[in-house]
Amino acid sequence: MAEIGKTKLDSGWLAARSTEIDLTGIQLTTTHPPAGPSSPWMEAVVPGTVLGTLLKNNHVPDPFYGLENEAIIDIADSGREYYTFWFFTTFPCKLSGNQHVDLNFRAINYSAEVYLNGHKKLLPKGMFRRHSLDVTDILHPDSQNLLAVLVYPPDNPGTIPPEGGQGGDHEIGKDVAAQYVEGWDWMTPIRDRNTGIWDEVSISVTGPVKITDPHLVSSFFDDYKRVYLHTTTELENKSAWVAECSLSIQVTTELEGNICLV
Amino acid sequence: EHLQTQHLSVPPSTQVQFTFPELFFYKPNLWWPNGMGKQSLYKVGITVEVKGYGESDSWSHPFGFRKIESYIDDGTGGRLFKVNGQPIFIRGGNWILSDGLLRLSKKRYKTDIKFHADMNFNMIRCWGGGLAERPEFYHYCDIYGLLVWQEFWITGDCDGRGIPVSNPNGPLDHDLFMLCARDTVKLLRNHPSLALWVGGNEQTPPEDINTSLKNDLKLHPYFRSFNKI
Repeated sequence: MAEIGKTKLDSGWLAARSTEIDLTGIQLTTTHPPAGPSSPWMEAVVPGTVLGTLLKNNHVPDPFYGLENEAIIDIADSGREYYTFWFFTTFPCKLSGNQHVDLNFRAINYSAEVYLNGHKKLLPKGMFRRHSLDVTDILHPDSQNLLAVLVYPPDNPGTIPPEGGQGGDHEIGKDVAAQYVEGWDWMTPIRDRNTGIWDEVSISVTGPVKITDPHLVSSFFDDYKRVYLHTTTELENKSAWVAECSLSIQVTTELEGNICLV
Repeated sequence: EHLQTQHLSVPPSTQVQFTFPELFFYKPNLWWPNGMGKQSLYKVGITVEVKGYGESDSWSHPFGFRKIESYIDDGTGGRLFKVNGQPIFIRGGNWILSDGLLRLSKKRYKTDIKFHADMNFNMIRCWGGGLAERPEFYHYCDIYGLLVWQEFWITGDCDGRGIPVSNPNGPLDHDLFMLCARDTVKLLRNHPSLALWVGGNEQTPPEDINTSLKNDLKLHPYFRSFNKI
């Protein structure tokens, strides 16, 4: 039985340039998974960007030193496919009856295709949005689960004019993404426009009912002597029958160490 | 007294929204910005148990009791801030992001943000050309008392004021912009350090986006009228 809660997937990732992989996501996550960090696959930095992974593997010079950034090909010259990358990992997850699992991406830049054990799901565009996929029915109960993610750069990466400038040619402003990546008066452009799985990846195991995005609000009266805590939460019943729930809220003052005052 | 349990039935394959009856606190420890007092944090935990199954899910978040107000001062045209009813002189710094390759780490956030607190700052402004900062960034701002001014992803240069003028109507997909904004608000809204959402840098977002943001982010009418005796 898997433990209730969140497990981060932040190790053991591999990456490869999409143009160097002839296999499909379904083949990568069923019959032909990569064996390890042997070319064209390499160890990947997740969470992180494509450039972070290329730097970790010494495929590019460190853009933070000297004029090294000039030695890295810009996405405007290489084309988007050059920075479109596969990321691959495996993870175990043994569920018991009536447990459910979500695969969560806290942020992707800019869009992606997810393949898990031969099943495909899409992560729509947008750098600043979370994605949560219910994968309960497609997990392998007794063996590793194979996960491959094909990550695409922003739609409008833009071109850096010879004179540079704030936001380059401003094309990146057409997308919902960080705009500094085309360069600004205080910095040079980021060659991959920060493409990648740039924030936390996790799986979260719950029972039939899941807590989503609680909202905590405080209101104050009588010169801050009388205070109320208002709490709203979303609950999702993933099972096929009515769930009789007991919902508890507890507020504690975490003192030093693990001593709690209730 | 700060433990409360409610019972409810959730129909199959359904998502419901539930609001607890408010919890009362008498003179709780308040959360103060750096230099004004302690950054008192409570741990709020929510668990759901399902009959015939047991504990189904749990969630917890550090929470600080604080009231942040800000308004434009007619005399100076500047924005004045109050925390817990006390005016505060803002000493702030600009923030783009930790690292151009997005190598973001708790250790780096803790170091950078403690550095700002040690410099006697009490606000960090997250510039609109950078990121909606991450929960780990806000966690350390909660701990060290740095108020956060968080801009959405609009800049004068890329959205209608650059040379040449570009994207006068902002991003191509306004619905996508609002979807990302709403999800970002849900991700960050429980952090006591979050002081102000700002449409963009040196530029007002396109009219429809600006109106939606203002509408979504105004204080819920319930809290204007609520004053339980």
